[in-house]
Amino acid sequence: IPSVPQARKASLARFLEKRKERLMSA
Amino acid sequence: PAHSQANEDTLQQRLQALIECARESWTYAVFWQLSYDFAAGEDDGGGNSSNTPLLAWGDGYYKGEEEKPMKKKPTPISAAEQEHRKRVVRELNSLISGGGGGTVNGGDEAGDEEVTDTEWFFLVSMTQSFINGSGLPGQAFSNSQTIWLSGSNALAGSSCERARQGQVYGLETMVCIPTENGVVELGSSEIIHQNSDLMDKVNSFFNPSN
Repeated sequence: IPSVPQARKASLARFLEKRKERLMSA
Repeated sequence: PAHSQANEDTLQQRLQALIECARESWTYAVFWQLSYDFAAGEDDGGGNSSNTPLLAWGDGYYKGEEEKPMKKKPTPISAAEQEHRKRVVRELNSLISGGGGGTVNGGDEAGDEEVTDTEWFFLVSMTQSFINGSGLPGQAFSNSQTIWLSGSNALAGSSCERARQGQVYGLETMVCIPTENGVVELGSSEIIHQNSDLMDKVNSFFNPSN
């Protein structure tokens, strides 16, 4: 998905990481 | 770059503090940062050097919803739509982890679990921006006024596409609070009535001159 701007990558990485943590602890 | 990284980190901390310290149950917080669309200035072809101010994604913090079995769910999405969301999340995981086909820290769990409506709304938000004066954040910023919509009727009846979209994805409350260099937006899948406590917090966290 190349249209995701580089500047938003950090937010995206954080969201995906936290989502994984939520799923693991559910 | 170091300054930019530090700015991102503190922005994230402020958004997180806003939500985690609140009495109410907010699902997410986003900071829409005032930026300038330099590309738009180049594209007009008329030698117009003025750049369009816009509110672009600054950072966001997603907390999620509290599990409430009795809560009425919005219209369920189709299996095809859910599959599409999962595929996008898998691709994003792959993109973030370096395009090797894996996921963040390995494992496939994060790509196979259902992507909730509010998660999807938050993800899609990362791709959006608002010209000053347009959309929910744009209106809040240009009028220097907080917009507080609570109840699905208020969201569904809004003139702003973003609020109507939020209602479709299960939000019951959306708030946009203007700051010196952007707008703080919060959303919740519960009805939260307007209170000055939240606005005071945003004011002290996001307005450096205060």
